[in-house]
Amino acid sequence: CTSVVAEDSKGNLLHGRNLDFGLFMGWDLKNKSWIMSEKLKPLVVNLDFRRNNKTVFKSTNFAGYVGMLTGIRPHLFSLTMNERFSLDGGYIGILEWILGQRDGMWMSFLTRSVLENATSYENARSLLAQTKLLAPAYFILGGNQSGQGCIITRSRELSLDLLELNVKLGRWYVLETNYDHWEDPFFLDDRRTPAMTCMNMTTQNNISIKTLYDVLSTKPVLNKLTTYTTLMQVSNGNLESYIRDCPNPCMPW
Amino acid sequence: QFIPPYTEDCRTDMYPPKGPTFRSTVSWYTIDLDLPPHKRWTSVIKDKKKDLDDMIQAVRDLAKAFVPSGRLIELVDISLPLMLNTLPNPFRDEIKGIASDSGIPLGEITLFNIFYEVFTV
Repeated sequence: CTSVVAEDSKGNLLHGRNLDFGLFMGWDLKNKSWIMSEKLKPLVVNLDFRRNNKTVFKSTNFAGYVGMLTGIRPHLFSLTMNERFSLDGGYIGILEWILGQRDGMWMSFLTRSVLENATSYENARSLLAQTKLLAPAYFILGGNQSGQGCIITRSRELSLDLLELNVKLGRWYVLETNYDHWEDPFFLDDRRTPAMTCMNMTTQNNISIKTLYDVLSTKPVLNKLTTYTTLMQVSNGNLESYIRDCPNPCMPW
Repeated sequence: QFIPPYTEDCRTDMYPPKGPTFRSTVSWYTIDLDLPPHKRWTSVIKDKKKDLDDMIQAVRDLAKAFVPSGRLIELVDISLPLMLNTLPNPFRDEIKGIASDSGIPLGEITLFNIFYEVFTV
């Protein structure tokens, strides 16, 4: 996955993501594609969660999946999560759950719960950073005011790091793939460098939903695992999604 | 670049989405949080039943590739419904509603819903 929160020169927050899923889950030799990624594409739906006939939050989801990976609470915050691989991974959390230790929360249930119940950017950040989880994760959170954007790097127990927007320091965007931002990505899977190169070339003055889509459309940020691209703008509550293809030649991940 | 990692110059003018990297737009559905959890996903599943079935079949095929006897999916069908009963609501009842609406075994729908935790290694 690749997620970006960017602040334009007027202080508007933009949030975009590519959802990549299906690595090593069957390769279709004929079509040169991942079987699971292709099977997931027709399941992508946009959902408007309403209570008392009013929108509470919106999300891009897979039909049949009740947790959330991508969503927006209009006028308050936007949220995406990226997978964080670790030996202390979710299978240990599942084993603990089965053995009766149930004080952790399932990742996608937490994101849904935050989208449904958090009352502000700060409240969402605190819940995402402090709730014990069954699996490690990266949470990418955007807000509605200048400086409100961050990457929360989570282990199952702790918040390991919080990287926030800081325009005064020149950090007008935060970008996360599937590696800790303070370490180099795996050399065979470096989507961070091309994505940051394109963000830097775009510049803060020219960042928009349109140019964010351009960045997320550049290979290998766009790759054979990319199922959908979602673009969100908290200030107007807008969420739009597109199902993607990556024509050959294209990286398998 | 025609050798891996197939990097390219930063794309421009891709929006509005079009061309070979764009497959389709995404349909909108409403989830009414005032409905009982087991009824919330009915309209989505009604439209996506076949696609959901296709995806779950791909998971079954994958499991059979690893364990040809079919015991892995048997284990999923037997054990995961037991674990589902330990999941918090409204998630538990929503998952039960999806299994009921789609006709797909409860354990397999539960597996789909805990994919993330399973695949973080």
